[in-house]
Amino acid sequence: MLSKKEIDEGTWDDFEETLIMSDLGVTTTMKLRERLETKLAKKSLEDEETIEQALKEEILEILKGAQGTPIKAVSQPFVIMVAGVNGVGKTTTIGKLAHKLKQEDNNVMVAAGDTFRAAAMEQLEVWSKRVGTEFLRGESGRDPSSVAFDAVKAAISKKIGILIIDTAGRLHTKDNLMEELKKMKRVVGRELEGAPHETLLVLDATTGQNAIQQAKMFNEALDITGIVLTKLDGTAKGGVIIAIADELNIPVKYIGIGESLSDLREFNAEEFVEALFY
Amino acid sequence: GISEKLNTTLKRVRGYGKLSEKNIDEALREVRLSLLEADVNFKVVRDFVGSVKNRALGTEVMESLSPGQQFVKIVHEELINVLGSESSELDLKSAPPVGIMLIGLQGSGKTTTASKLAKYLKDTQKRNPYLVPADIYRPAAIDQLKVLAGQIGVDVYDTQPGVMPAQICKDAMEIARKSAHDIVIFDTAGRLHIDNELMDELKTIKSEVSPHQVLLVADAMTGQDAVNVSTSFNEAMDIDGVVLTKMDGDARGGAALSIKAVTGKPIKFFGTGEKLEALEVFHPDRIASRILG
Ligand SMILES: Nc1nc2c(ncn2[C@@H]2O[C@H](COP(=O)(O)OP(=O)(O)OP(=O)(O)O)[C@@H](O)[C@H]2O)c(=O)[nH]1
Ligand SMILES: Nc1nc2c(ncn2[C@@H]2O[C@H](COP(=O)(O)OP(=O)(O)OP(=O)(O)O)[C@@H](O)[C@H]2O)c(=O)[nH]1
Ligand SMILES: [Mg+2]
Ligand SMILES: [Mg+2]
Repeated sequence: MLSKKEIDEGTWDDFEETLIMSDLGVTTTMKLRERLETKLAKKSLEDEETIEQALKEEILEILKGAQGTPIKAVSQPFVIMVAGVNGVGKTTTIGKLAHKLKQEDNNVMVAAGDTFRAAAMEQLEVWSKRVGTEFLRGESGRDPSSVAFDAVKAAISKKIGILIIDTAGRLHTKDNLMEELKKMKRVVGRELEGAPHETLLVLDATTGQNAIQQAKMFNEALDITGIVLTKLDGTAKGGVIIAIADELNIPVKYIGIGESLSDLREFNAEEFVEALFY
Repeated sequence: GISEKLNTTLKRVRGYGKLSEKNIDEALREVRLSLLEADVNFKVVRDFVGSVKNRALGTEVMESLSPGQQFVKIVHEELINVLGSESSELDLKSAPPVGIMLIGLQGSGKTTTASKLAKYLKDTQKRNPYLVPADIYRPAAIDQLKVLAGQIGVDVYDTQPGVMPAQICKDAMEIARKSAHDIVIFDTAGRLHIDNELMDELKTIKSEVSPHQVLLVADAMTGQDAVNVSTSFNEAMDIDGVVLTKMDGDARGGAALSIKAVTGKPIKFFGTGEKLEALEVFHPDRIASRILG
């Protein structure tokens, strides 16, 4: 009689703790266990080193399945829209991204599409000055879509290489605010065919399972082309991006590892997976 | 939700006579999964399930005619117990000006919460608060607090460039003491709990102005890391309470249970929106069923 291959409970407990504490979540953790029990020989399921190695490979496979490409301006102006819930690091990330793209010899403009939050446009303007980019601001309280519209027009007339549009933070549960984002995307697309060419979702690495819901809703509204996972310089591991890769096929393109201009890196799946098991 | 699941799990049992420990374990497993999905910390869940099990193996469930209902009642009670059934009103009993210091990770909602607190104290508590922008790092952080102060008609200290946060807070306290301000709210820069230099800065501010209340501002959608963060901030500053922000989202809010369980410090307020009136006094019932699911 064939007995079902299972990892011994005691052995799995430690791995389960590591994965859950890294914010992979219950569902993904269970899924990984099932895959290992299907793929590995019975003998291997007793060896902790083999299990750890197999886990890393399994996670890597999921991440590779949602592989993303770093941003490259393949048309002009190349338009990038940046969205996400409140406080995750959108405005700071735009400063960092503008810096990186400028270092790659792109002519960059940033647009202050957050016309709502106190001092949001001033905040982006400081980053713009530090990086040395063109800056377009809306007036406070103005319709963000009209700012995006003006930004695209200005980018075209000024022969800008890359335009990055900042948006106000918003919870994905607020329908009217999600509609506002959809409208901005439509307006941008009408003004320039194919725009926005990249729509980035910024996620905070300290966020738990709610990040999956954020990714689902922002993706439904905007068709997200990539994620920036910020605040990985803290102690949070950001394991939710594994579930997001698995369920939604959305890649992480960059990670934020600090508050200065140079603290943005291209996502490296191997390094990310290694860090889960430190 | 979980109540239905637990009722089903324990109802199936009734037909076979007395409940066994195995039945309770099955129900506990449901609770564990639900709490983990709600972002409650792995170790906090283990402890919580352990204490629920002890009660569940007692006669109130085992000999009940409706064990499912009894079990759910116990879980809910234990949750309220940990979250804090005591009143969590803001303690302002101190010689004026009473200092309230807000601390926490980057982007958690400190600046917005500082303004909400000022509005709350001015409008509902007849106080005369003074807002102090002590974040000298984030671009336009001082502007942000000044704009918010203007929106609610509260005085704000005119933080100047080139002055360190501890000195800013000290000077602001002096001004408050000499004017009619009976409450001073210090908004500090977001920082990592593992940044020793910036954690020392917090300690320096505290030693300079001895705030009567130090509040940790934490995001309701925080995951497993809530334990690391709150433990570190509490060890460094001996916090007096917690404000959980962005509760207007759909995060289950398990971080609340984690933070309360590991620090023992009470949750005082919920942030429930971006507008400055969106501040609610903490009530355990408001979050218990949400966490349980
Ligand atoms: N440690 C760390 N802090 C970060 C990182 N990215 C952003 N921050 C900080 O997070 C805080 C919020 O950043 P913002 O750029 O204002 O976030 P936002 O998403 O634009 O916020 P809203 O526009 O209010 O929704 C700031 O204090 C940033 O310095 C990161 O990678 N690491
Ligand atoms: N929906 C919602 N948004 C909130 C709440 N509290 C704060 N915010 C938003 O969260 C974002 C960050 O708030 P801030 O007050 O700038 O956060 P902070 O902790 O001061 O950020 P740093 O100073 O960079 O560490 C802003 O977009 C706020 O409007 C809340 O309760 N609900
Ligand atoms: Mg912003
Ligand atoms: Mg702030």
